[in-house]
Amino acid sequence: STIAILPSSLPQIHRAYMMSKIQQNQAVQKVNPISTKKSKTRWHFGIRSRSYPLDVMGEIYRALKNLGAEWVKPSEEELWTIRVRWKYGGGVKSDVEPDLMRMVIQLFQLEPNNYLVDFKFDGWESNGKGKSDDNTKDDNGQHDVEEDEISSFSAYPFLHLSTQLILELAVNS
Amino acid sequence: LATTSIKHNTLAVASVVRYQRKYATQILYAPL
Amino acid sequence: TTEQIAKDQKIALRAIRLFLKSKTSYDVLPVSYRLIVLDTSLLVKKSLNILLQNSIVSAPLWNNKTSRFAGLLTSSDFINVIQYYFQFPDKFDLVEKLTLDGLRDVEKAISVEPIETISSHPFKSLYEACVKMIDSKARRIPLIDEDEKTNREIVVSVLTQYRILKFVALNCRETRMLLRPLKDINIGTEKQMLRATMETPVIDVIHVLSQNSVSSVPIVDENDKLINVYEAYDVLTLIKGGLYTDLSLSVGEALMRRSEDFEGVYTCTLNDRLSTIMETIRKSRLHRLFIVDENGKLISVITLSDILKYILFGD
Repeated sequence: STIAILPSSLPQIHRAYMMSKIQQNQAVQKVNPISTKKSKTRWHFGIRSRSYPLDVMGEIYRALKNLGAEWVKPSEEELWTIRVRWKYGGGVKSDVEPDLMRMVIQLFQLEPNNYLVDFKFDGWESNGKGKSDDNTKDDNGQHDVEEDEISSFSAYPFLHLSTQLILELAVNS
Repeated sequence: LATTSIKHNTLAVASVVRYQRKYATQILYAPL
Repeated sequence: TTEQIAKDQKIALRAIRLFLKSKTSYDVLPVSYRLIVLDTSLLVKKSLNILLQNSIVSAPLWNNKTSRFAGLLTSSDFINVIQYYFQFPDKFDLVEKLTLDGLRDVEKAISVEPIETISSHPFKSLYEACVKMIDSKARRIPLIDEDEKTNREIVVSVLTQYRILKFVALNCRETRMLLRPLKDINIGTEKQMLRATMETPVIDVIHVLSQNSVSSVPIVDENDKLINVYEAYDVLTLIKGGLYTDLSLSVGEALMRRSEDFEGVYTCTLNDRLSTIMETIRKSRLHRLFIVDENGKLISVITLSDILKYILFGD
């Protein structure tokens, strides 16, 4: 095989070639190579908060209200969980298409004074009909999306609403 | 939901989704 | 014998086509992978940083107003932005504030045909996805399914010609039977090669990329010897450094922008065969091969499209 890499195309060799032109008094602009250092994207689970738990919950309820979302009245056992229903705009307008997205927002305590808020997708509902698109309900009338029933699911509407909520929380705080 | 720190007014959020028998980490970059 | 080699080549091509018809695009996907999508309200400059930071050259776009996908962001979009700035230098601040939503208007302003948005369903055959790419001259194809609950489209992933050829090189032993030399199978040989010299202004090279829908321009010396190549990807690094404002820059100076880990330009001769080219694709990120003669003089270029087209329809 005569497949090879062209030596003069390697950055160091090309740079030497261009610098030699400078010695020949040719007007060559010094252009620096783009940095290969790629700051590694650090991912976090949910969003972290150092505020007091009640303040965090208050901020979230206020943000949800500002964004026009609805939520189930919290039960005694689930004070740190918010079950949200959110009208999702955009997309193909059709009464068939469910456009109420459900989301569960959960506050976690990692350690004293260190809390975490996680958002989780919780299925779709059709507008106004109140009926959920999936026929499974657990005892307190909540909807549990059968995970394995969904085989093709687009996270982007959920991710988009999450960015809206994070933006609202960031602006408020 | 996975999130990154907000940098240069840009936010990235991600969620791991099963597609059939494979796993896609769907990442969305959006401006704040 | 030459006859036997020719016969084996036909058998191998038939086997590879059968393989492509028997597999779905979904089969090419790793068990676990990531897909980066950009919201169309992002600034073009910000999206450039995101591509470079993640070492990717393209990404699907998500329009949160329509809650639909809005095509793919590719290096052609950045080439359009540079052309737009070149035609309307007074519009500098507009370029700085341009969002991904605005890219279609830039295409219209410089009268460039938008790239045809093709797609394929993940569970359709890989062969079908390849044919669509060849027909549309696209180098990548989004795999689109539909969300079961909301009928909204999902971009499951984006397949590139490189990934498909690598999948074939990894899974088809018959690629080793492709022993006919390039000069006998007419791949990429009859090409009107547009070329530049190190002193050519980089904006002229960018015009060649755009007007001829090619993704690279060879750079030769006074004896037509190949010494480097300017690639569409290099445009991203030009914009990243804000260097696009100085369009008098020579292509030799613009190439100094390349990051130190650039792997170099691949060359071959007319005596090479697809068996060793596929082996190289299996091991390295090869995007094209420039054909040179024994003195390093430029003859032609073989692109991944040429290889894919030959595998699908050649011989």
